[in-house]
Formats: sequence, structure tokens, C-alpha cells
Amino acid sequence: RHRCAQPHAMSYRKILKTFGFQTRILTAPSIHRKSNPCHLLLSELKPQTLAGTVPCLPAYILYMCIRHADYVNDDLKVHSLLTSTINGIKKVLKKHNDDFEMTTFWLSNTCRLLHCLKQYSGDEGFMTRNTAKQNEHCLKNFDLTEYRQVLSDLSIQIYQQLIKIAEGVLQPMIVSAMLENESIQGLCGVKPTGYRKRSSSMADGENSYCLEAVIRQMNCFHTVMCDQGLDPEIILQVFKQLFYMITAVTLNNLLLRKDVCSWSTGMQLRYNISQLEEWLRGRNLHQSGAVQTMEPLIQAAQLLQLKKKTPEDAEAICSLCTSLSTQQIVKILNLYTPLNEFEERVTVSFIRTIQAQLQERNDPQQLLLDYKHMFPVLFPFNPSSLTMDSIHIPACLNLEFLNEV
Amino acid sequence: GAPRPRPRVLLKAPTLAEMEEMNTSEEEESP
Repeated sequence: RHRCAQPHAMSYRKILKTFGFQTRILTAPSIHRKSNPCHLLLSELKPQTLAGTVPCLPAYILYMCIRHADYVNDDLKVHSLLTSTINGIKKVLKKHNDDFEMTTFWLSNTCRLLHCLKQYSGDEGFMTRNTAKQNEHCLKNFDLTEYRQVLSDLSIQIYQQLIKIAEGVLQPMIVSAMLENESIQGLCGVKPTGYRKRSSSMADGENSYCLEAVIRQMNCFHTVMCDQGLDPEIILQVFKQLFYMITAVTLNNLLLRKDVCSWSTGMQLRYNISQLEEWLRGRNLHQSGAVQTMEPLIQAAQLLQLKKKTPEDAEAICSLCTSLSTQQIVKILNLYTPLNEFEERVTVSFIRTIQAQLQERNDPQQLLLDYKHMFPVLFPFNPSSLTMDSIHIPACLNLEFLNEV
Repeated sequence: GAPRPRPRVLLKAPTLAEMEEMNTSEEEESP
């Protein structure tokens, strides 16, 4: 039986009264802002304030408000509430456009609100995992499909901001951590001589990073995303994107720098990649596709280490380097720097053999990877097992004055 | 049998860009 319980008799009915459902709720003069719960919820809320509460609490509170407006069959209230929410989130994100935690917090909440609008839409396709109690909280009067599309578009925008922030933090660390830092004991003695370290990445200066620093930073990103209750599928996509960027920046540098095209860098690079793979496994992120994005780099590291002399060596290289283009393989072979006088430079005829073997490949023409490339993001439906009745507004939200309304 | 639920009314929504435009013009209007 289609039944729709009266919204839970807690303070959110009062929240709605105080909201006033003004279309300009978030642009109201500042004198009203201090007593505006929407403003408090959206603009002044710090993720740390909600530590220890239900993840995505603002999303649940906002859904309860929308549900109440639906229950009283007031389409203007629904419009107003959703518009205020969406504009409010955009405003907060603009203000905190370099804050990873804040961006994660609102990505998490926007996705949760989107999931709620699906889970409680009344559409049976989204209700398969609902309990009978949860079904009582479904929308009764309005179909919010179009608003779901807007929230989905907003989620994409927030996701892109999140990636941009994370990339901005990681990018300056990549070259020194992946190509220049020597963590394998004894490799220094087998570095090619005659090249000064490049100053571009300040290898010897204060901006030098080791791989542990990159891993520490990724641990930090991962912990924040988990703490903020971001959907696990989104966390996987974040790391796939970040690992692609690490690969692209590292490989591009390798393709342009003779001093790092050596057997010893190949060895160090392979070791670094294995450390990153181990980190992914340790954090249960191995299914993210991140390792697959590193494939060209893994092959480049192997190419640096393989023998490069006989026709058999050429064949081995061609069958191994399937994720590198002919142009990239040839470039690395041309840049390859022998370790010492006992190792020979790669001969022109060897490179010609490789080119002849690979000529049937239909490789892309560009040498470098597009490190700004973004994989399309997906937000799979992730219903919550939580029941709306169990949501309580904690005192830390400073919304308690609503009880006096 | 149980009465069939009333079909829900589709609420038309502006796009994200339109929403931003409206918000900006409202901000400009406000003193």
C-alpha cells in the first residue's frame, strides 16, 4: 500500500519555517544571515564540526526539508530549497577552491543528496534495497528528476575541483620523487656520468621530494575522503585519475630528459611503481584501474632495463611495449645513456629494426601524454541504510535556536 | 485493492548555468 508517513515530528518542520523559502535566501543582507539556518548549514559549516556524527548529515537534513515541502505540496518551497542549496554549495566551493577537505565534504554531501532524491523518489528501480520504514519517507507529490540532473552536474563540477586541488598538491612532487630521488642503495654508483641534475625540479633544493612524501600525501587524501563519507566508487576514480597524472608527468619528463634515460633510473622507477602498487593494495584501491593507467610507465621502466642489441632483443621490446607508441619507444632508445664505458649506446640499426617491426601499428602521433586529461566520472547509485527518523541535528550545528520558532 | 498512488508532478528545474545566472542577477539587485 502506498503510504506516506507524516514527516518526523522533530525540529526540521521548524527549520522550514525559519528558512522562509525566500528565493534569495543566501543573498539576503548579512543582518539576517546569522539567524538563517540555510546559511549556517551551507556557508559557515566546517567539516570538522561534524566529526563523530553521521557522514553527510547536511545532505540528510536538506533532504528532510525537501521532503517536508513535498508533504505540504508546496512546489515553490521545493524549488526554493533546492535552488538555495545548489547556489549555496557553489558559493562555498568558490570560496574554498583550494581546500581539499571542504571540497570533499561538499562532494560527499551533494552526492548523498542526489542518492536521497533517487532512493526516496518513489521510482521502484531505486527502492529495491529500501526498508518499509524508509519507503514511508518517499516523496509524495513531486518528481524531482530534473533537479537530480542539476545535482549530478554539480557533483561533476565539485569532482573536477577536487581533482584539480589534489593534482596541484602532487604535481610539484612527482619528478623528484619518481625519477630523481634514489632510494635503492648503491644505485648512485651506476648513474650515468656527465649530467648535472636538472634544476627544474630542484632535485637538490628544498623542493626535493621522496616517494614516501607522495605516499604520505595520498594517505592524507584517502583518509579525508573516507572520513567525509565519500562513496567508495568515487574514491577509486579519484585515485585512478591521480595515478594517471603521476604517470603522464613522469613519462613526459623521461621522454624529454637524457639524464634520466638510463638503466639505473629504470630500476629505481620500477621500484617506485611497485611501492605505489603496494600502497594501492594496502588501501584496497587495487580495483580502481590506477595500475592500468601506469602501464606505459611500467613499460618505459622495463625498456630502460632490457638489452638493446640483437634482433631478438628488438622483438622482445616490441612485444613488451604495447602501451608505448613507436615514437615514444624510439625516443627513449635515442635518449638512452649507457652507464659506463662497458655498455654500448643503442645503435641506429637497432632502432631501425624496431621501427620496421612496429610500422604496422597505428600509433597516435603525439609524443607526450596529456597530463590534464580527465577520465569521465560516474556516480553510481548508492542508497543509504540509514532511516530518516534516526537523524538528529546535533547542537554543534548551532541550529538549536530553531526549536524556539 | 489498495488505491494507486497519484502520479507525481514533474518540477521543471533550471540548468546549473541558468541557476547561476539568476543568482548573480539577484545579487546585483540586492543593496
